[in-house]
Amino acid sequence: DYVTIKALENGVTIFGLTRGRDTKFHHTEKLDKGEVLILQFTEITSAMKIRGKTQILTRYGTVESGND
Amino acid sequence: DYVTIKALENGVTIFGLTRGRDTKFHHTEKLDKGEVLILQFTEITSAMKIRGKTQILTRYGTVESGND
Amino acid sequence: DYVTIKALENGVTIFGLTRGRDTKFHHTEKLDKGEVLILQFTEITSAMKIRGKTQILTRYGTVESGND
Amino acid sequence: DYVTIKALENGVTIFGLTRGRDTKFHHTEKLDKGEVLILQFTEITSAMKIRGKTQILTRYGTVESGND
Amino acid sequence: DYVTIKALENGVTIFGLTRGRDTKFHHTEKLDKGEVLILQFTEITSAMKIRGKTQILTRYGTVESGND
Amino acid sequence: DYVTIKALENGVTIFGLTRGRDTKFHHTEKLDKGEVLILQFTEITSAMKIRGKTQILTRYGTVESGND
Amino acid sequence: DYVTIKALENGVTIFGLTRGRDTKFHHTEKLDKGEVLILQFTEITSAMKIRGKTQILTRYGTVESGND
Amino acid sequence: DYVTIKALENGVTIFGLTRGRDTKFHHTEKLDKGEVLILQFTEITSAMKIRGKTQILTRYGTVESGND
Amino acid sequence: DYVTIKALENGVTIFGLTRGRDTKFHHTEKLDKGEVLILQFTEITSAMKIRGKTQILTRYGTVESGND
Amino acid sequence: DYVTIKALENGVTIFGLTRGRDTKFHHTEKLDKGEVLILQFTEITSAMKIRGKTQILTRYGTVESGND
Amino acid sequence: DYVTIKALENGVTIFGLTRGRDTKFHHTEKLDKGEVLILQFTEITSAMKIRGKTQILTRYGTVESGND
Ligand SMILES: N[C@@H](Cc1c[nH]c2ccccc12)C(=O)O
Ligand SMILES: N[C@@H](Cc1c[nH]c2ccccc12)C(=O)O
Ligand SMILES: N[C@@H](Cc1c[nH]c2ccccc12)C(=O)O
Ligand SMILES: N[C@@H](Cc1c[nH]c2ccccc12)C(=O)O
Ligand SMILES: N[C@@H](Cc1c[nH]c2ccccc12)C(=O)O
Ligand SMILES: N[C@@H](Cc1c[nH]c2ccccc12)C(=O)O
Ligand SMILES: N[C@@H](Cc1c[nH]c2ccccc12)C(=O)O
Ligand SMILES: N[C@@H](Cc1c[nH]c2ccccc12)C(=O)O
Ligand SMILES: N[C@@H](Cc1c[nH]c2ccccc12)C(=O)O
Ligand SMILES: N[C@@H](Cc1c[nH]c2ccccc12)C(=O)O
Ligand SMILES: N[C@@H](Cc1c[nH]c2ccccc12)C(=O)O
Repeated sequence: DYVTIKALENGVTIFGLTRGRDTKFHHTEKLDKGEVLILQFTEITSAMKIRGKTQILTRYGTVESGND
Repeated sequence: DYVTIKALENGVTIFGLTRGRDTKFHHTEKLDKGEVLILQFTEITSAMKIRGKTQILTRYGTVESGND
Repeated sequence: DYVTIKALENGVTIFGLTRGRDTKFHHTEKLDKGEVLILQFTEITSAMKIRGKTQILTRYGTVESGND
Repeated sequence: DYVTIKALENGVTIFGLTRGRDTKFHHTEKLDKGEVLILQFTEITSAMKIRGKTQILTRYGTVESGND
Repeated sequence: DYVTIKALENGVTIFGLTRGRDTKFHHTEKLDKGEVLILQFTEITSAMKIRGKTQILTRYGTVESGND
Repeated sequence: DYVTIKALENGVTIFGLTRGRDTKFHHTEKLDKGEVLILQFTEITSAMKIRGKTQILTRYGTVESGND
Repeated sequence: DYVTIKALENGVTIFGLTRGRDTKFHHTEKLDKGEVLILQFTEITSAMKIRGKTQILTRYGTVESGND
Repeated sequence: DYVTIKALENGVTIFGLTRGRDTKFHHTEKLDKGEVLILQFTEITSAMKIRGKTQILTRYGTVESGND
Repeated sequence: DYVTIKALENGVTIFGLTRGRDTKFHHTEKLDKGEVLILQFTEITSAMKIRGKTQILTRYGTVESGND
Repeated sequence: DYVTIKALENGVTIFGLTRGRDTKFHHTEKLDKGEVLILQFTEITSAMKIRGKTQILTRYGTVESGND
Repeated sequence: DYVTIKALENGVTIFGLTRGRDTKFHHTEKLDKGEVLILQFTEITSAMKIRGKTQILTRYGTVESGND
């Protein structure tokens, strides 16, 4: 399964969290406005965290992150 | 399977509960307003608890946590 | 498969019942108003019991527990 | 697969029937009004019997048990 | 797979028929009005017979047994 | 997979035909008006024949047998 | 997978054709008006031929055989 | 998977084409008007050719062969 | 999976392209107007090319090949 | 899974890109107006590139390539 | 699973990110306006990044990347 994230502003940050006993950030990806990232859940990644204004397409619907 | 959680206020807390005989918190993730967390069920996590005001997208519908 | 339970009052109790020959409570989780619990069926848990006023999202529909 | 049962009166009784050559009651669960039980079919349980007034959500629709 | 049977009168009888070369009744369950039985197909049971007035929810629709 | 057959008159006959090289009747079940039979395809049964007036619920729709 | 065939006249004939290198008739079933036959594809049967006026329910729709 | 073919005129011809390196006709079936043939894809058959006026029900829709 | 191709003019050509490192034509099938070809993807065939005016039914919709 | 590509002008080019560590063109297919190509993802092909004006049917919708 | 990307301007860049512990760019593909790229998730690729104005068809909906 995967999610699609479109940055709606500059400086959006997306974190990949590790699968297993520990839950840590294993990767951080920066996005500028308009850039899109498409991310799978994997053997390494069982959770994701999104900071900044984005549009997120998931299997269960679309949601917008951000502060407004 | 996974759920998507968008914090609607600061100081939201999300707990991962352990799979197996014991049911304990193995991880706590804090979210500030607008941040989004996408979390799978895993070998380690068979339940999640959410405190604070959020919007939660699940396979069976969307629900809002929080006190109002 | 999992269910999503939102407490609509304080003091809601959710019990996990054991899978296998015996049917006993192996875990009790208390929820305060607005808190949400997302619970899978697992190797340990083949049934759940809910006491108090909640909204429950299941694969086959949404139902409200409670006395009113 | 599982079913969701909401008691609509006190003293509701739910029986688990054994899988295999014999069909006996292996567990009885009492529900008071408003309580909800979510029950899987399992290695032990291949049938369920419900006595008293309840709302039952199944994969193939919702039905109300009871005498009225 | 399973079916859900709600008795609409007293004295309803539900028979489980054996899987395999022979087709015999291996179990008979009596229902009184309002009682509900939820029955899986199993290693033992490959057919069911229903006598008396009931509402039956199956994967392919709902049907009422009985004489009227 | 299974089919649901409701007898709409007395003396309905349902035949199970054998799976494999030979196609013979291995079982005959008589139904009286209002009785319902729910029958799986099995290791033994790869075809069914229905004589008399019935309502039959299948995966691909409902059909009525009988002469009128 | 299976198909459901309802004879709409007397003397309907249904042929089972063999699976494998050879394509021959391995079984012929006669139906009188109103009779219904429910037939699976099997290890032996990979094709069926229908002569006479019938209604046929398949996964991809219903069709009527016959000359009118 | 299978397709259902109803002849809309006499002298319809249906060819089974071989699976594998070679693509040859391994079987030819003639249909007269109103006759219906239900054909699976198999270990032997990976393609079919239809000549003459027919109605063909496939998983992706219904189409009519023939010259008009 | 398979596609259904109906020739809408004479002289339609359908090519089967080989699976694997090389992509070559392994089979060419000619169709006259009204003829229908139903073709699976197979161990040998991982692509198809269609020249001439046809109607093509695929899992993702119907399209017409040809020059007009 | 496969995609269907219909050339809407002459000189359309479709490239197959290799699966694995390297991403190179392993095959180029030219299409003239009206020709249709149906292409699977395979052990060799994990990406495709399309140049020129075409209509492309995919599992997630139809899109037109080209410069206008 | 795969996504379809149509460039809506010249100079669009699509990055493939590596699966596993490390998240690096293993391939960069440039697209000019109108060109379309169809990309699977693979053993090598568990994430993709898109820069520039495109239309992206995913399983969960269509989104446009780019700055306007
Ligand atoms: N390391 C955790 C990450 C995680 C996934 N889902 C979660 C839900 C809550 C908290 C942590 C998590 C795990 O693999 O299970
Ligand atoms: N440790 C428990 C956690 C759990 C999952 N679902 C539950 C339902 C109720 C109570 C506890 C649980 C288990 O894996 O089964
Ligand atoms: N221990 C029982 C719990 C249970 C599941 N479904 C039930 C239905 C009825 C009664 C008990 C149950 C079992 O695993 O089977
Ligand atoms: N012991 C029976 C219980 C049962 C399941 N489905 C039934 C239908 C009818 C009668 C009994 C049953 C079995 O496992 O098969
Ligand atoms: N013993 C039979 C019971 C049965 C199932 N489906 C049937 C249909 C018709 C007659 C009998 C049956 C069997 O397992 O196959
Ligand atoms: N013995 C046959 C019964 C059968 C199933 N489907 C059929 C279709 C036509 C004729 C006979 C059959 C078989 O298992 O294949
Ligand atoms: N013996 C053939 C029967 C058959 C199935 N589908 C067909 C399509 C066309 C012609 C023959 C057939 C086979 O198993 O493949
Ligand atoms: N022998 C070929 C038959 C075939 C199937 N699909 C095709 C598409 C085009 C041409 C030939 C075919 C094969 O099994 O692959
Ligand atoms: N031989 C190629 C054929 C092919 C399938 N899909 C493609 C897409 C583009 C180019 C070639 C192809 C393969 O099996 O992969
Ligand atoms: N060789 C790459 C091709 C590829 C597939 N999907 C991609 C997405 C982006 C970049 C390259 C690709 C792979 O198999 O993974
Ligand atoms: N190397 C990472 C790439 C990745 C996939 N999904 C992600 C989500 C967030 C961050 C990185 C990723 C992995 O395979 O897991």
